[in-house]
Amino acid sequence: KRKIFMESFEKVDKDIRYIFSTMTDNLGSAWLEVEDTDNIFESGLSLMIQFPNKPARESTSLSGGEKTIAAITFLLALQSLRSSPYYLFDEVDAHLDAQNTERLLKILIEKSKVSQMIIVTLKDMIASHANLVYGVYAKNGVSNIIKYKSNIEVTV
Amino acid sequence: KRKIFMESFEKVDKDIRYIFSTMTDNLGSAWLEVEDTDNIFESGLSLMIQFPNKPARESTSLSGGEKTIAAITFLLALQSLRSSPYYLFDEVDAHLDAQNTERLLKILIEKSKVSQMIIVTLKDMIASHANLVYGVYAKNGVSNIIKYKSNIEVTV
Amino acid sequence: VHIKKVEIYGFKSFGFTNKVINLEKGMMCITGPNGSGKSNILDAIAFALGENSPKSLRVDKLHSLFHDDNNEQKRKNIRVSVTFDNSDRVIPVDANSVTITREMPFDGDSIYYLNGKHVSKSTITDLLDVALATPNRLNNVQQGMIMRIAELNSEERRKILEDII
Amino acid sequence: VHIKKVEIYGFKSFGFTNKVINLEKGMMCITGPNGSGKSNILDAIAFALGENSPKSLRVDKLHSLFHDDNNEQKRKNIRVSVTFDNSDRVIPVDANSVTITREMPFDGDSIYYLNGKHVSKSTITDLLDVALATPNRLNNVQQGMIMRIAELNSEERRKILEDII
Ligand SMILES: Nc1ncnc2c1ncn2[C@@H]1O[C@H](COP(=O)(O)OP(=O)(O)OP(=O)(O)O)[C@@H](O)[C@H]1O
Ligand SMILES: Nc1ncnc2c1ncn2[C@@H]1O[C@H](COP(=O)(O)OP(=O)(O)OP(=O)(O)O)[C@@H](O)[C@H]1O
Ligand SMILES: [Mg+2]
Ligand SMILES: [Mg+2]
Repeated sequence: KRKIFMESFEKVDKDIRYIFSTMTDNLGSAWLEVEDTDNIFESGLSLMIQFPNKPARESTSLSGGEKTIAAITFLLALQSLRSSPYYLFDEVDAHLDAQNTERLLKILIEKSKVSQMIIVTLKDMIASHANLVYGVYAKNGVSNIIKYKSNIEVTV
Repeated sequence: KRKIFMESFEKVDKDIRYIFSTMTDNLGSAWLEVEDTDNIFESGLSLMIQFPNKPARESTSLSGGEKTIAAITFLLALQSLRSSPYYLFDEVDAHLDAQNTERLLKILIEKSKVSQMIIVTLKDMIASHANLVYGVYAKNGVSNIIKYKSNIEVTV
Repeated sequence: VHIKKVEIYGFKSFGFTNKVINLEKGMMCITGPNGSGKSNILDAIAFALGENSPKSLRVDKLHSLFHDDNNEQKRKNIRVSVTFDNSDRVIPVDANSVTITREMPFDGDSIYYLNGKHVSKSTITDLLDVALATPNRLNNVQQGMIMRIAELNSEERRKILEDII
Repeated sequence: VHIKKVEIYGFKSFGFTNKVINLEKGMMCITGPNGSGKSNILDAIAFALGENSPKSLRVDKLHSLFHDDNNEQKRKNIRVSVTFDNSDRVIPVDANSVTITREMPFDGDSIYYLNGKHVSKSTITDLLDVALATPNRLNNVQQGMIMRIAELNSEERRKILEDII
């Protein structure tokens, strides 16, 4: 049981390192740590995150926007264990500034080659890089859908 | 007890109507309803919201952005009972589209004449209407603050 | 395997006319003003694929899923279909496309269809489990919930890994 | 009454140099990149005015409030001051400005000052209560929490009104 867990742990840890350094152009780093290797199943896993020019911190003491990036990194790294055919993300970019929105975009585009990404967003920066964009609007309380081809400037 | 409660209820309800119709240029309406007037202290208060061109709905079944507007309306309406000298709002505009950000701005500016509003935002639309803007930035892991005069275009 | 079509009828803000969304592989975006119906599309996908908890579908009770604009129409059913491109046969069904349809009458239990054939709900969930296509909190992050993922404590993180293995 | 100055020393991302923020009446905005320290400023205000719950200050324990960039400096105290313009005498103190300072040593209890004079915490909280200036979830909406206010159920809404009356 311990052996299987540690093998999975290594896989996810490796993917966390890869994803976060891809997002930060190799300027930042992230990794997963077992709190107590003697008691794996009684202790926890720390997600350590180091943004460029900042000290490394456990993900729960990051800022709101930084936590979003940490959470995305963790979720997508789990793919190395269990790859979902699709992801539904509803405005996960809400608390991100321009730089972190770009980092999110980078990893979404890369991971969308493996799994389909269905992303609800209000940000042009994200929508304009999609393969396909759907606009939704309400008329008399009923939702309607209109399809845009990708890379069209979408104003929200 | 019932008399005092109903007097307070009337005040808050009146302010909810005023705030929401101000935000929506009199095109929308909102009000507070006592669920069971015979058992006030065992039942609850429903917050009804009607956005322009939409049916009236209880606030819990609105969309994410619509819920934000409903929550701000309720919080600021409580001022009529208990006026706080200041409000600290941390990125309450995160899930708002351009139209609702403008509605939020309208009521924040109006209510800032009564109570001081200290607003954390990533949106230029909000920051550019403030009396005063502070920019915060981190250098070597330490936060620094720089003051902008108001109405300067702030890029985030 | 990916989602290539979603059809929504009578579900939440989608009225009683069939709305069709054709999707492709890669990155798909849904955008539009507040209250237009974006999150309802994601709810519709989760609903069709078996999600039954009112809280996860953001309603107080399942009856509130019926489009409420016109009361006398209440007697119409809700119908949502999700079609997967299954040319890689990740879903253990021998067909290039797999359509899962969920129909909910106003006063009865939901009925599920697999490529038009009436099947039990457990048939659907078994197929989705094998293809890792069952909606859950790791592949369906609802509005405002991304912060909660970041705030998982270290024990919860370990349990997530244990559950997957 | 409004907040006219905030001074932060050693609190979270604010290092061991005194940072001063001068504020006015009306609408004040704080902006900047992710992780720059915006929310920490709001936390500092709540901290100075008596907030003592680690969860509300977004840390695991109070010790984590100390700026952690340089460990040997841990022996320095945290100090945060909030100065109110009190010309309308809403805070029951006979002075045009009221400064509340909270100092927290690394290994002891917090010390509170009112216009430079050492007072008990309850003196501070009593004054703030009278002026309705105590930070609470109705006047201090933290990041991501606005959705929770909207999702209060009808009973919780009634109780909020009852508590205020
Ligand atoms: N049963 C229903 N019948 C009709 N409309 C409904 C029903 N349930 C919810 N709605 C409405 O559907 C609308 C769209 O909701 P949805 O949450 O999908 O919006 P959204 O596009 O995600 O908006 P936001 O950007 O604010 O998150 C809301 O105005 C909501 O009140
Ligand atoms: N004790 C501490 N010492 C040093 N830095 C800290 C301490 N506690 C938290 N931090 C750091 O302070 C930084 C700023 O946090 P804060 O939450 O204020 O950011 P923010 O400007 O609100 O960002 P966002 O826009 O992402 O919400 C974070 O990078 C966080 O890791
Ligand atoms: Mg939404
Ligand atoms: Mg913040």
